Amino acid sequence: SPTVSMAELDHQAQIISKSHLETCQYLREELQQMSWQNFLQDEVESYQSKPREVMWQLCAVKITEAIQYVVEFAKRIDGFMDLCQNDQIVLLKAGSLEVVFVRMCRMFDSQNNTVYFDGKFAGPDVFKALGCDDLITSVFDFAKSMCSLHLSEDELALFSAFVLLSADRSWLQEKLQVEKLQQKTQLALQHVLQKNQREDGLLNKLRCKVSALRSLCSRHTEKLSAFRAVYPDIVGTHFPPLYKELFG
Amino acid sequence: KHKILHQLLQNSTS
Repeated sequence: SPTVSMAELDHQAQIISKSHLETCQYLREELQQMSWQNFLQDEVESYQSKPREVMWQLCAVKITEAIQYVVEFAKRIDGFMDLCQNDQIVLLKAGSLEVVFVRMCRMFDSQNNTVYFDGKFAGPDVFKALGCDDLITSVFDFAKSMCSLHLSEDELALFSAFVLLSADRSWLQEKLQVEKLQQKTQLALQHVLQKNQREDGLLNKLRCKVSALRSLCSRHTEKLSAFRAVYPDIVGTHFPPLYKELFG
Repeated sequence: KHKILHQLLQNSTS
């Protein structure tokens, strides 16, 4: 776009990378140090034998923690806090879990098909008690395919911001403002991909991930409403208030 | 309606 200079794109990329690193919950080096720690069979079995509602609550707590970091990430993105508060809320409500799924590839071990969870690396079998095997399989598959793109931290940061600033979310009041911000973020992402000498098709591959993310999130909502139908009181009294606000 | 989200947005970045 002729209205955005290279210097501006560099600036936007730098701010977003910095915001990502400041709010990423775990540094890559920390995760690498922990990567040999897998759950032992008896630990896996103890997760599997938890009552369904206890495991749901544990996962809701972990998701909520991760989302709080995403909110901090959003606040530090240049331009996000200039949007009206309705739109800030709309974008976070629709996009914070998507960013958690994007960020998950940093905590994912492709070789062992495990993800960092509750202190160690866990395979899909750890989540059996949730009763959502198909969703868990899809989440793991998504993490694996994100990992295969080998995004650097700055690429991951810009893609996360691009996802969060989706201008096509329902109920936005100042859609044009969001569109501008998302466009600028996409240009900054393109700029960084070029600078990092990534292959030409990568941006398109990333665009394809957007629909996969939406499908994961809508399936999470479906699973939550099925769970809530059986355990309304558990959700009402034991789930983190922020989780209820976002997905209730 | 989104009390906690409002609060998180209003807290200054640490």
